[in-house]
Amino acid sequence: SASSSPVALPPFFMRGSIIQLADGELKRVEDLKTEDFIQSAEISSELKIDSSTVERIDNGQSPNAVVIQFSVGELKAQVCVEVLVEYPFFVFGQGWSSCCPDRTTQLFELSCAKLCVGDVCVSLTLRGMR
Amino acid sequence: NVEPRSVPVFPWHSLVPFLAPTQSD
Repeated sequence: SASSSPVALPPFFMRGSIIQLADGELKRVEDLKTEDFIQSAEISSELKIDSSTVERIDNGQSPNAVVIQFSVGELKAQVCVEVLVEYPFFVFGQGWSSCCPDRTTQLFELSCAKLCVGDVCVSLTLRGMR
Repeated sequence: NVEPRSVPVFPWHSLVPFLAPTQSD
C-alpha cells in the first residue's frame, strides 16, 4: 500500500521554536551553532557531547524512514537509529542536516543540508559512562 | 480578558539524539 501514516515529529524542529541553552540563554532553533551545544554540555553535570559519524544510511521499514548507522565517540560504538527522512541532525561545523533536506524545509521551514556518510553529528551520552 | 499565549520553550538537549554506546561490563 502506498499509504503511510505520517508520524508527528517533535515540534521543536519547527523554525522559530525557542530553545533554552544550559546557561539559560534563549535562541531560535534555526540560530543554533555548534558552540551552543558544546557549551551547554560543558555546563551540564549529566550529559556530555559525543561525536557520532554517519557510517551508513539504508532504507527503513517504511518509505519515509531511513536507518542511520553511527559510529559513536572515541570507542566508535556502532549505534543504529531509524528515523523519518526529514529528521534533522546537527552536524559539527555545518548545522542542521537531514536525509531529505527538501522535506525538512517543507515541513519545518528549517534550512537543512543533506546528511551524508562521513558527516559528524552532535549526540549525547551520559557522563560517567565508561 | 485575553490571556497571552505562552510560547513553549524547549531544552537544548531535546534537539540532540541520545546515542548511548553499548556497554560491556
